[in-house]
Amino acid sequence: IVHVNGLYKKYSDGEKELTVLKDINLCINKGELVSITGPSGSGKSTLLHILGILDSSTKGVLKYDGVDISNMNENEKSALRNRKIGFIFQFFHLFSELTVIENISLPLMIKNKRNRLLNKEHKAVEQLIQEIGLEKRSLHRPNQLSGGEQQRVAIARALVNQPEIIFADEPTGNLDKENRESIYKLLLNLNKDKGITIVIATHDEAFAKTTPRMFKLVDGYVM
Amino acid sequence: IVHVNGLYKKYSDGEKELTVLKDINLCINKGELVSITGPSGSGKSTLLHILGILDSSTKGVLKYDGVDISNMNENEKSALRNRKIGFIFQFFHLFSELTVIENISLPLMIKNKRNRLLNKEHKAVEQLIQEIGLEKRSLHRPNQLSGGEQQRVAIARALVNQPEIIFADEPTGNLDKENRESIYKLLLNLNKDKGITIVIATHDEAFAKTTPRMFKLVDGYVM
Ligand SMILES: Nc1ncnc2c1ncn2[C@@H]1O[C@H](COP(=O)(O)OP(=O)(O)OP(=O)(O)O)[C@@H](O)[C@H]1O
Ligand SMILES: Nc1ncnc2c1ncn2[C@@H]1O[C@H](COP(=O)(O)OP(=O)(O)OP(=O)(O)O)[C@@H](O)[C@H]1O
Ligand SMILES: [Mg+2]
Ligand SMILES: [Mg+2]
Repeated sequence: IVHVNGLYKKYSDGEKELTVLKDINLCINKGELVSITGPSGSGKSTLLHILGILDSSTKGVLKYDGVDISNMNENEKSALRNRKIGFIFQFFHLFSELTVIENISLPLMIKNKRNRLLNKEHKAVEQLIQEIGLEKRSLHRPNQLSGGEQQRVAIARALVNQPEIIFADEPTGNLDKENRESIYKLLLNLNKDKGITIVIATHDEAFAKTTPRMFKLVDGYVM
Repeated sequence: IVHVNGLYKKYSDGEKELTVLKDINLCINKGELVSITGPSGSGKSTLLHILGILDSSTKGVLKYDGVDISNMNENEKSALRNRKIGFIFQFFHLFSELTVIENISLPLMIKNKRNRLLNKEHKAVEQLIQEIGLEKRSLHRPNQLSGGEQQRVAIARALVNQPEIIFADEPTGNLDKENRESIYKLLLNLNKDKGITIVIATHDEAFAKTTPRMFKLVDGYVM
């Protein structure tokens, strides 16, 4: 369960200060499927990065299962991210020197502190690659992939460690209708069948309205 | 007027060869507004890069106003790109060390072979920045912008030289509804009022159906 209290995020650029998130208070229960919508620049990516422990807030409290994140050291945060959190970035952040298979396998190798996969892990990765429809591209590197193909690799990578919570930042922005629906179906099934908590920032309002719970961010405030 | 005849694009990776575009034949008339749709991986970005003279085809002919592009040297191609073509990339390709203003101004400085803008040019850039709603972010650098803000900078940059033809690769993939509509309106007006030829690759089928002409790419073929 993720708990946020009095959260602010400010950027300062010398003299100018920009407050992007203003007094955010919310909680996300285990197993929930939540969408976060809002105009461009309203703070969705910023909020998701803070919730996903990829960035720190300027002020306020973030708790995971009752534990205040600010009381954790870097190793503890890193372990929490690697084992429990899956993050799908708006712009993927794939490793350009690694193939599709290697990019997806990496979090698994980090978690197991090994530089190769067991047979069953290999099967799990191949299964994921099939689910995102990229069997024919598994040996390509990111710059040999289309935009939507890169996006799907980023999605698979976030799922490979079977995280407890997934943060998805615009996971379908570059996908065609068919792929969009199959990714939504994939996420919905992970939520229903495996109880994975899912938080999706999206401009797809039609989809956002189908999620059981929706937060609207306007100018840094949650409505 | 852009003319394509028997166009193929193949990638080879050692032994494997992948044919992404297959025998493309089409022409785009001056002042047309055309959309190119198709599933993820169907070849839209690849086709747009070739049409925009950013990449070469494996086989086939590309003509601009009757001139075969393969007969041009690099300087001639570069001049044609800079003066007549505006390209909006699916993933923006902004310069990370430059501010919003500098990123947008760059093509103008290249065209005029000057490292600063005249007063009237400065005004034109500021006008564009207003049209895309980024006055409050003009001194930010790309990593200080949201996804949709970066996309809008990429759009403005493609327009600053008042090109004769604009290639837009998924120009609204990261935009909210309001920004999406204002970008479409901006492009429509450039087409109607200034006669600029516009070619848009998009997953937004609702929008694609509103363009006077639509090509559907399926597995590298134009339908
Ligand atoms: N490092 C930074 N320094 C200054 N301002 C920043 C920085 N990073 C982001 N911002 C600003 O914070 C605001 C919120 O950014 P954020 O990326 O969270 O928006 P968003 O809701 O994800 O938008 P989009 O829908 O366009 O992706 C933006 O207006 C952006 O300009
Ligand atoms: N350098 C490359 N080497 C090998 N294959 C490539 C290379 N670049 C692209 N491809 C392949 O070419 C196909 C078409 O890519 P392209 O980027 O044109 O698709 P697209 O229609 O723009 O897709 P999307 O809607 O996902 O952006 C993809 O299947 C991709 O894997
Ligand atoms: Mg964002
Ligand atoms: Mg593309």
